[in-house]
Amino acid sequence: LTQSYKKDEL
Amino acid sequence: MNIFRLAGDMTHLASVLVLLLKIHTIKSCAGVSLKTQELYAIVFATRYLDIFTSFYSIYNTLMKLIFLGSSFSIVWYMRYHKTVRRTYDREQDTFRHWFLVLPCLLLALLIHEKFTFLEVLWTFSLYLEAVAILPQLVLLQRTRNIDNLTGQYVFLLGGYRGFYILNWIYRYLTEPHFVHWITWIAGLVQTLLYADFFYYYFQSWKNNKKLQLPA
Repeated sequence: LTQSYKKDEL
Repeated sequence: MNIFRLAGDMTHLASVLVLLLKIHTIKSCAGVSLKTQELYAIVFATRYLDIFTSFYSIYNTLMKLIFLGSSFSIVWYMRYHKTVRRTYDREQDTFRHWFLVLPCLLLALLIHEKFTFLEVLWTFSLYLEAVAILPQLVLLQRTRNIDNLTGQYVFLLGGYRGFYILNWIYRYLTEPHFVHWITWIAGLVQTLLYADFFYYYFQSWKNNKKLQLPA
């Protein structure tokens, strides 16, 4: 599974 | 987290608080575009869908709740609060904002990082946020006297994404593989749309005159 883009930004 | 992103989030938070302060204390939303507020409520609703499925930090979740809560309550105030809704100039706020939603949705279906439900909606929220300010800017040009709070609100709202651009540059330089063209281009377009507002806002501040955008 492709590492999902870390959505740590608002 | 870096100082640019923190400054961006605080500026964004300040813009929301200024608007809530204006609406809640003087019970007036004169000069504020309901269309922009509705678009922002959609932006947050489609961007923070992962609030229940992924947790990054207390800060991240708290800020998401604040932005969701404030944007929906502002829409509620402007639509249903008996005193506030009377101060909303419906005749001037005529931008067909639904014409912004569909192209952004189509674009998100065409250009995205991954073709999944959450990712497409998240990308849609980026495109929509870039243009969400248009009804507000159009309304400002029609409203002759822009009150200070509304001017400050738009100024802070425009400034926050500018800080995010600095944050993306910083992260690109410090984190390997941190490349997100979609986010960067949408953020750049969003900030550029404020360019003329920033110019007139700065002029009015420098000459200590009332802010007025040319018709």
